[in-house]
Amino acid sequence: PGEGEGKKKEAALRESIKRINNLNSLSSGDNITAFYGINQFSHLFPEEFRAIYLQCRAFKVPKYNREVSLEGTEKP
Amino acid sequence: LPAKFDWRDKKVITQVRNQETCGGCWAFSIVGAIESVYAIKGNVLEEFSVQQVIDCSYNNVGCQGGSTVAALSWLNQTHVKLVKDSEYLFKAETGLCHYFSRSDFGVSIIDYAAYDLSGQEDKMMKMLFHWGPLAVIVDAVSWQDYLGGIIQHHCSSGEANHAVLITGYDTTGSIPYWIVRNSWGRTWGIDGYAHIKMGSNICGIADEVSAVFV
Repeated sequence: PGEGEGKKKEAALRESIKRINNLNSLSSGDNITAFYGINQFSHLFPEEFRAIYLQCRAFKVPKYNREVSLEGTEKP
Repeated sequence: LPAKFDWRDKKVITQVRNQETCGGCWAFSIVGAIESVYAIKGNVLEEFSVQQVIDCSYNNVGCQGGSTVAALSWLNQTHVKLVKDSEYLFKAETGLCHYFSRSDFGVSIIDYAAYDLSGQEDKMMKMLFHWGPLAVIVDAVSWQDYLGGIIQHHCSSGEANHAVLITGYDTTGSIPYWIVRNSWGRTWGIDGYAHIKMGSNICGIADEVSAVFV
């Protein structure tokens, strides 16, 4: 990458490290609670990550009706 | 229901894919579900074309985003046959929809179910066990930095922005969790998977749950 792009990635990485420390502050370090760290997305600012990878939209669906049987393999 | 169940153990889950810079998570999620249900019905496990869904699902916007339920609705209404991945390769950008002749091999869905199951994750377990892997949407903002373990915090319900596939669950430990296949490659998370705590609608995992029938 060019110098500008490199600096941008460096800044994003610094921000990622701060964010990761905050996320891990609730972790008990027991390998059960989620743990966070540097990965393939750490060079992206959160807004960039969201714009690329988080593009799914919600769709209004009905609340599940408890009376529908799920005992068999047939759909309701 | 068994205390622990994962469709991967039945060899009906295809490998973890990588959506690259395409915002087509919604297509990866439902195609994964179709592949598995097709295999659960006794057919050979095949990879079907995610690109076909991205290009052809007119009620979504390809790599710019979409909805799992809208895509399932389109598949159900049109009875489009999904062709093999090798016939319609993933290229990580939206393209023109390719059409295939009726005689070409492909699988179409016969129906789907989509529900809000918040507060009823026990029902989700039954659906998963009886019907196959479930396509769900989640809040994945904090997943940018996820490496492993069970996600229990830093996630919201009602703020979905990503689609994934639940392949199993494990209730044998102190924290029961869903086993979730992502589409960010095998280097992300636990070999491409995440574990999410069950029972509290963590990340909104129960807000929009879809099952497919082929």
